[in-house]
Amino acid sequence: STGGKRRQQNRNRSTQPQEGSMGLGVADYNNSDQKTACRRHELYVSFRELGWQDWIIAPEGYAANYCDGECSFPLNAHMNATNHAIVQTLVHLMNPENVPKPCCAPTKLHAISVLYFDDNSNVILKKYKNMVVRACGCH
Amino acid sequence: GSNYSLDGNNEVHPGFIQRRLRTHAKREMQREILSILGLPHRPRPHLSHGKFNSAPLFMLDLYNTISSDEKSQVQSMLDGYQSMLTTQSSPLATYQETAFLNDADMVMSFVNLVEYDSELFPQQRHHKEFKFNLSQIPKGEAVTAAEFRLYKECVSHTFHNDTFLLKVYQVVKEHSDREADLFLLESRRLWAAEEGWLEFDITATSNLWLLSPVHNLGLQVSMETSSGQSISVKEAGLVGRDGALEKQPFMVAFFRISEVYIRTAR
Repeated sequence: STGGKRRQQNRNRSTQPQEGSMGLGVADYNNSDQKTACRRHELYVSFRELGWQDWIIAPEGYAANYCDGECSFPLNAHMNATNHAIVQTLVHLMNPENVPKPCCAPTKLHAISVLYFDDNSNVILKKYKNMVVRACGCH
Repeated sequence: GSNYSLDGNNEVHPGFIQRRLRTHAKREMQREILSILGLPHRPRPHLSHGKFNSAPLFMLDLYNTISSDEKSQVQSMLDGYQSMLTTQSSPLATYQETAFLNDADMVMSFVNLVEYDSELFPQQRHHKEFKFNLSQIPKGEAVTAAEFRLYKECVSHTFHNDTFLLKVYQVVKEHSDREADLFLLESRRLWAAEEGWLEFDITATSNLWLLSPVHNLGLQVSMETSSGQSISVKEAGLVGRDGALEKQPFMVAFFRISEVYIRTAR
């Protein structure tokens, strides 16, 4: 039962000084977290740079972007305080020991196709799903 | 994310920091990318006939069709329709291939391994044999479509307005002392003046060869004039091994990948 704990938490919260909620406005959040906010980082892998142009016909390379950065409240447009509290509670009910921590991960992925020779000089055109990160977000 | 144009001149986005990888880092990156591509090692093809003969050219055309389709989906359906039309008009990837592409995860082209004229038995009718090594197709995959592609040149200077009857057979059983047992896959009437790629659907045959490689005895092609006289496929304008590189016969197979390749996160 989480009742006791929740009462305990409420009691704790009520004793804390209120400057927490008065403190950082949205702008401050952004300023303080600006440098490490969850976002897409671009990285281009060039097959030519890897010395593979003898067996990879196309493409020349691909954007191997990745997601990195801190997820801080408000997580994103959908997660207002109410939704966040609901999610927090649901996760807590499922697994009280876990402190849910939003993670920065892809929210939109695209495929690429690679055209290459195999050892027998046959030509292979293969579609690789979820290769290029188009957008990141907090899960 | 596509910071490089898909139409071939892949200049890298100026925003990228160009960094030369040192040897160790380069080897690490190579191992990482090979694992993403699901390849045990980097292939070492023997490109004796140069990099772009008929099969790679055809596959590059398919690749560009996919890429232009992807771009057209981002731009507008109209463009997509336009790219389909241009695909149809291009001599290689026809509308049919584009349709196959939509539900294929993988396409493989196979060069013709063996080919000889029917000089063994003079009284035998002219024919040409073609064989393909499908052993590189991942085990358990089913071919959703397969085509045998032959290039025919115009021979109206020799046969004027004559027509030919072209027949494609699957070789069912070979005999040392007589002709092989054959199964007719398709027959097609052609004008002597016709020029371009001929496509023959060999989906069922390819799946049989995949299921039981011992039955992979190849194909036979024969040609007759309208008066029923057997002529060599070369006289009839079909390009064989001694023809132009970009017109070599080959086979292409489209298939879905059943196994989902999950790469361990690093």
